[in-house]
Amino acid sequence: MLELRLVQGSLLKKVIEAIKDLVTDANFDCSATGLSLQAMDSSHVALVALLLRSEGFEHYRCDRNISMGMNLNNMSKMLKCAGNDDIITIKGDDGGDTITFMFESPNQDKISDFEMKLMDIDSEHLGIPEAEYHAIVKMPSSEFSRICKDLSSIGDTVVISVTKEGVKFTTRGDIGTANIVCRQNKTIDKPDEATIIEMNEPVSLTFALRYLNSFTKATSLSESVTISLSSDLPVVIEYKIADMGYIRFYLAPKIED
Amino acid sequence: IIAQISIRQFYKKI
Repeated sequence: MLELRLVQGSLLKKVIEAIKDLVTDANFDCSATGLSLQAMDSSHVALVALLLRSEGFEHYRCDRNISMGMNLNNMSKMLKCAGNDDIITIKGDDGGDTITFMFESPNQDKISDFEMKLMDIDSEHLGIPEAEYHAIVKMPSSEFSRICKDLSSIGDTVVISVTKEGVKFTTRGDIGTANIVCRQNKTIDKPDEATIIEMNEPVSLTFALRYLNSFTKATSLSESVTISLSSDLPVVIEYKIADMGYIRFYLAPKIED
Repeated sequence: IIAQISIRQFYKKI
């Protein structure tokens, strides 16, 4: 028996919209800890890891660990039928082949339920160890989104370099080149608008802008984004989900062949 | 030539 009641249902709507173009089908793993997901894109270049902790739900019942395979496009179709202010409850039975989404309007005058077919997904789970990163950049998520969008009109790849000067985003294309440098900026009253650079050593890595632009679909989930870089690891782009958990995107770099 | 590498080259299957 599974029953998860999420008062801020819009969070689930946003999460699915953020990952559905990257991942087609995924297993949602439900345990006492919370609802989690790990999936790679079809070309195995990017990986998404989601955690919604049980404490973030108003009611959380998960009698035993369960993995539910869902088509994210179908899930998106169903969740789009929920209002932004609706409370969403996810219900499932052990061993069942469907899941039910119940939507309640804030004043309880409209209650809908949508039953979705589950699917068997043979997905591989990768172990992601804790790592020390050469540099961690925290910046406004809207700024990061703007940079990725702007640069993708000029080039296909971006070099992200962190030095003591700041974080530099560089691209090159047929029409020319572009460099955007963001310096550390802690002086603002609002911490969400700050750019904070923690650097242990300088790092410079190249990534496909197509993927970074896809990750920025999570921008509405969090005011700030954290970019963790190491020369020998995929970049981690993390959006915190208020009081509940996170959505992390891992992207393998491009290297000189 | 710049080549895209796979996420699998970094993390092992569990």
